[in-house]
Amino acid sequence: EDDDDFHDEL
Amino acid sequence: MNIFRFAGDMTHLISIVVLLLKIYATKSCSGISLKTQELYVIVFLARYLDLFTDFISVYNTVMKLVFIGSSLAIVWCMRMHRAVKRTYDKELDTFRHYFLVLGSFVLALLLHEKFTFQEIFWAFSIYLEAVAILPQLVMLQRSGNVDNLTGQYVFFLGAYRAFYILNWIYRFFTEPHFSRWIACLSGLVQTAFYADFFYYYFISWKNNAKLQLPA
Repeated sequence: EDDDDFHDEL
Repeated sequence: MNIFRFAGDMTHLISIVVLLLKIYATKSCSGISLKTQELYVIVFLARYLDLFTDFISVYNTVMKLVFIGSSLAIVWCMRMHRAVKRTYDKELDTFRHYFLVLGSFVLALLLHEKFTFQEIFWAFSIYLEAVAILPQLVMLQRSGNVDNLTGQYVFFLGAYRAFYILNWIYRFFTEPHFSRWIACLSGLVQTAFYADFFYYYFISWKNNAKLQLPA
C-alpha cells in the first residue's frame, strides 16, 4: 500500500 | 485530513504567530531559547525534504513553506536583528543541543521505517522534534518568571502534538493500514515533556497569577 511510502502529515 | 490533525496544525501555526508577535511587537526575544529555534529549523528542513518531490496538497505544501520560512525568520531575527539580538539571554540558554541532534540522528539510523535517505531524515526529524523543546523548558525554569507571550507560545506548541496524538488514535481506528508507530511514540514522549509545564500553566491560569516555574 503506497500510503506508507510518503508522509502525508506535517 | 481529520479535525484533530487540522486542529493540531492550526495550534502549531498559532504558536508560531504568537512567537513572531512577541518578537516583532516587543522587539525582544528575552526568555526565548535560540537553541530550540535552531533545532526546529533542522526539524523542518530534515522532514520536508520531499517538499519539491511529493506533492500532496496545496495545504500541505503551503504549511511546509510557512513552517520552514517562519522558523528561519525567527533564528535570523535572534541572531542578526540589531535590536532583538541584544535581548537574547545567551547566558541562560546553555543547553548543549548538539547532543540532541547527534542522539536523534543515531536513533534514526537504528529505528526507521525504511533504510532510505528520506526515511532516515524523516525519523531523525521526528525524534529531534520530540526533544527540541528541552532547551526552552530548561531556560524557562532558569529564568523563573515567564512573560505571557512566551508562556502562550510554549503552551500552544505543547498542545499541537497532543492534538496529533488524538489524530493518530483516530486514524488507527479508521484506516486499515495506518501504522505511524515512530511518530506516535515520539509524539507521546514529546507531549510528556510538557506535562509539568502544563500543570504550572493551569495553576497560574486558575489562580489568575503570573506563571512561575519552580527553579
